[in-house]
Amino acid sequence: PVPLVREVMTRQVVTVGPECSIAEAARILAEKGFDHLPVVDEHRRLVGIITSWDIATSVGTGKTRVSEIMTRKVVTAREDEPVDSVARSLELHSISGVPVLNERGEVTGVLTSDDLSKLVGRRR
Amino acid sequence: PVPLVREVMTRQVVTVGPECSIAEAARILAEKGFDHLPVVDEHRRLVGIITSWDIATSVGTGKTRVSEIMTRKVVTAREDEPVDSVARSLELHSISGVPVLNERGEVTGVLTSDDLSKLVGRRR
Ligand SMILES: C[S@@+](CC[C@H](N)C(=O)[O-])C[C@H]1O[C@@H](n2cnc3c(N)ncnc32)[C@H](O)[C@@H]1O
Ligand SMILES: C[S@@+](CC[C@H](N)C(=O)[O-])C[C@H]1O[C@@H](n2cnc3c(N)ncnc32)[C@H](O)[C@@H]1O
Repeated sequence: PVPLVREVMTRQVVTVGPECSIAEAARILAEKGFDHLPVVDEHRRLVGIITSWDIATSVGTGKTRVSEIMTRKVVTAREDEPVDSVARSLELHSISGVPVLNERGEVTGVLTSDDLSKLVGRRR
Repeated sequence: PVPLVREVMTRQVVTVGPECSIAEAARILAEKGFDHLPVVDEHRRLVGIITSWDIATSVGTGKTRVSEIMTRKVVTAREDEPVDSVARSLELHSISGVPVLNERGEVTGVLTSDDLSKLVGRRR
């Protein structure tokens, strides 16, 4: 049986606000060691996503705010989705991770290709 | 049967030199849309690796050369290795990808958690 998203996702979700500086978002990634930051507004609604790739490719462009480089149309997954479905979604959109939403639409986790890759490593 | 690295890896390998600027490495990632750049010297020997995370976390630090931020002790995989072994290696080292070496020690590909994640999405 294929595992569900909620069994594999990372539950601790670190987010940033759209008005946050890119330098501050970079500092968070450095401290935490991961690559994906969901962007939420003051009501904690998901408004975008920013990844190491967005920050890396902003080098030398003169941009300073998260809102200037975040992706607004966010691909997400549901907690009760089977992980193979999410794996196909990542491949379809050429992305490495998705914020996970519960039934109320709140961000409750993040699932990345690193998490799915661990499943490939499990001894049978 | 578990697939081998050479069946799943990306064969086109884009690399940078240690004296390349971080801005140039960032431009390559932006153009190609991926996250991993093996660093090779003038004899095409592997001397390091640089990822979107390294470039992202260099923002605001004043560093300008790839050699200043690359990781020198590179975790690699062999072409004839089974992918579950590489998946465990990625997890052990908390990394998202490895350069792949042939028997002569030349970089012939890159295998990432994105590539392994696709295997999770395959319909059974
Ligand atoms: C095409 S991907 C390739 C680079 C890297 N693997 C990544 O996922 O960011 C780069 C773009 O995808 C966007 N992206 C990443 N995750 C996303 C998601 N869950 N929904 C929408 N866009 C996403 C990023 O913001 C970035 O602009
Ligand atoms: C701990 S990882 C986490 C961030 C991101 N997932 C990544 O792999 O870069 C970040 C560090 O791992 C290093 N790294 C990535 N792939 C590596 C590899 N194959 N061998 C050695 N170090 C690697 C990067 O250079 C970076 O400094």
